[in-house]
Amino acid sequence: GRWSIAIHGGAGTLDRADMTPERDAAYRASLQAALDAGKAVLAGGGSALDAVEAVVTRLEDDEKFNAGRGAVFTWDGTHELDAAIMDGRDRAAGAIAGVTGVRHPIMLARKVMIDSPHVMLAGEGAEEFAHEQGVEFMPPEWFDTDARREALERMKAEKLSALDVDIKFG
Amino acid sequence: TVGAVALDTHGNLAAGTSTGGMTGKRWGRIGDAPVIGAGTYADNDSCAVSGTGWGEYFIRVGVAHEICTRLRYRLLAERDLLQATVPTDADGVPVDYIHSAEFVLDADKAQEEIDAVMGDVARLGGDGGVIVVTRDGFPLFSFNTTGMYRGRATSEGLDQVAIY
Repeated sequence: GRWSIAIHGGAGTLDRADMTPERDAAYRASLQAALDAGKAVLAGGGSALDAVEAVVTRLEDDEKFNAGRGAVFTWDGTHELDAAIMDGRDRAAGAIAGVTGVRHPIMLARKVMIDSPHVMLAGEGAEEFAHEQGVEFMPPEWFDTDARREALERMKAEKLSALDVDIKFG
Repeated sequence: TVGAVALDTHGNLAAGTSTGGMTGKRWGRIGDAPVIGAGTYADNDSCAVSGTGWGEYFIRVGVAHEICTRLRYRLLAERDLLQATVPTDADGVPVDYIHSAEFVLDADKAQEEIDAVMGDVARLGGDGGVIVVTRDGFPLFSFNTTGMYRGRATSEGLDQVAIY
């Protein structure tokens, strides 16, 4: 049977001048490893949902990417994580927003899709649901990375107030 | 943000996205969450989509659902079925035209539709990218930033990762 997969690890202003050969190789190796994880599921006859989860959980554990471990900092220096998953067979969907401490948000989103009657849970309620479902939690420092903390500090240094930060998104 | 979209050997599509949002977010702003329909969508009749970028623009455009809708309608338009009722067989039973192997939307035509939606995001001032796997198994990208960490593979032997 025919299978196909595509993955991403984020998009943005990526200047080739800022990319050392070592950094470039590290990102490509991480992407290839994640792609290989999805390929293995599909080539073995596994489901598209399992392939998606295999890729995303791997990237969530990789601190180079802005999800799970390595997530960016909020204004208050915390990490708020969001995820969504959808099954094309019947358009079942699950999403979570603004949760803290969940190691693999994509797995929690899948729990919402399968084990709850709802499509999207947010904040403390989503975390309560996660605990009930036995989802893995990690301490806050597990998500911290120096690069992301420096990005927050740079942002705060460049902005006069929080209003300057948020107004451009409104 | 990270994500994946896939078509399995049973013909089923799925999409998933996970993110930490944008640096410095406040007030419970979840506009960068991969909201269903904006940043994530999957429908076996059309495609699976995962997005990354300036999420609040993706919400305003409804990027993921818009791409799926445009691919489904483009397929029907290519077959001159947009103005027709659903074809029926001799017994009057609707034909499953969506799932017929006879109906394939070419990769280049799908790419046009995907690029058009991302162009809409850009016109509003947003940026980012999407990965798409169509129901016919084409793994496609579109982004309006200088780079996007990405990869794709198929059972036919395509296997690539790219950044710029």
